[in-house]
Amino acid sequence: AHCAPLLPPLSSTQDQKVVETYLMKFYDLKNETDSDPHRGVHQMTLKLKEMQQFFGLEVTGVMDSNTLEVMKKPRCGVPDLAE
Amino acid sequence: YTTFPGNTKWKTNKLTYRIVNYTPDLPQSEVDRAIENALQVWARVTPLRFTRLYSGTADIMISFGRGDHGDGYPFDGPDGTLAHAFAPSVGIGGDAHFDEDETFTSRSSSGYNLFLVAAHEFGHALGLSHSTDPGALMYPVYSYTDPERFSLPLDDIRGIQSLYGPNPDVTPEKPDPEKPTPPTTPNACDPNLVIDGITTLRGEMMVFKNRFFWRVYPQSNQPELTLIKSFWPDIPDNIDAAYESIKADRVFIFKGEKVWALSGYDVVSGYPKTLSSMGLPATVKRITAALYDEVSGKTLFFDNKYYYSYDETKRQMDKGYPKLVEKSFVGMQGGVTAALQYRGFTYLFSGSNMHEFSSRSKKLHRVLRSNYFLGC
Repeated sequence: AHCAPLLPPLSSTQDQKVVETYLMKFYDLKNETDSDPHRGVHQMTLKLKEMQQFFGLEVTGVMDSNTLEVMKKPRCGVPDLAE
Repeated sequence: YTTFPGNTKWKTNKLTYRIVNYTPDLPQSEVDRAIENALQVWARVTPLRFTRLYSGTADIMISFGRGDHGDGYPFDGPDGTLAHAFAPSVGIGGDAHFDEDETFTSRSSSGYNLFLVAAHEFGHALGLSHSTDPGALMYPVYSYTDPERFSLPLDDIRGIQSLYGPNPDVTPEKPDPEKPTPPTTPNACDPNLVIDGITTLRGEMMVFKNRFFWRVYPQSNQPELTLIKSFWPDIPDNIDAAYESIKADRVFIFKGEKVWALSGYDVVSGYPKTLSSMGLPATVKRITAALYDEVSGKTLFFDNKYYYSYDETKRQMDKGYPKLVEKSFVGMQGGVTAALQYRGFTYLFSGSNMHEFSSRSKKLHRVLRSNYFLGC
């Protein structure tokens, strides 16, 4: 049996898409989810934490309405990670 | 602020730029002006100087494109990503691309102000990455501010001067009289913090300070700092007071003789109105605080050391006011600068102090710091 943190289901697959695209574009989320689901989820949580940390949101690694609200705001296309 | 790895920067202070094409949203002269002004934002605080080229390759090539525009980073249609730029280097380095699917404007708060977007992208073109400071120009999220009154925030000045140093033509002892001191971002945990206003909003709390407000959520001890104008471009900075009318399900925001109303996070049309529309006498030109008293069902408007009581149901001011605050709230010290009623207590702020009174008995319980609700 594996024990891994599971993200709560988002309100819609569209929101899920917003999150993945945002984290891939601005926080270097690798598209590894299809090869190893558990590691993918883990990476998603890490990247979400980075994004929440950057924007001064509550750092939970869990998607919530405030985090999604920030992701939907108009912004610059340069990644937030300086690298 | 953050710079790129290795503090990537231009090796010369004399840079060239070229506007390769134009957006149909604006007259070409407006685009030229917005780009020139956006570059001057950085020139004003560094040794950097910009010369415009009308052909050939410049250090900073500026263009408008939509979708896949040939650099491997396609734009995404309206909203979302507005523009991007590349860190200093040869070739595409320093170039700035603007998403043609956006509506760029130059004078109003509608659409996306080209000057503001360009000034941000030129920060990247000169070597700055994104800042976590929500008040910084290099903060990644777009927020409108009046371009005519734009002043580069201190966080950005420190960032760009860490790469290029200060403007040698400006002597620190004699700062540019044209420009006010650079805007700073308030620190929630500053023990001497003085807030402009505070209100509840459907279970959340909003604490206003300068251009910003903190959103305080009951389920989280992490207040979120954000620019007022990122939510409400037409609500002013540096407000005087704010309160939530439970009865009307509105938040009212005051500045000078004007009042704005919010329904949730939406601005209510038909505002701003005048203070007298709230029942205050015409002699009152501004208030310093307001709260809705659930015990009496009255709205209290504070004007420094005095306060009025307004009956929202009868839409009239109660007789016998204004009264001295300290006569009703015994132990209150100083003029009231902000006010809140929350979970059975009435909080009256005076400078960096917050007096906690029982809403029912008006007995003074404690004197706390004004940043008490900001989770320090």
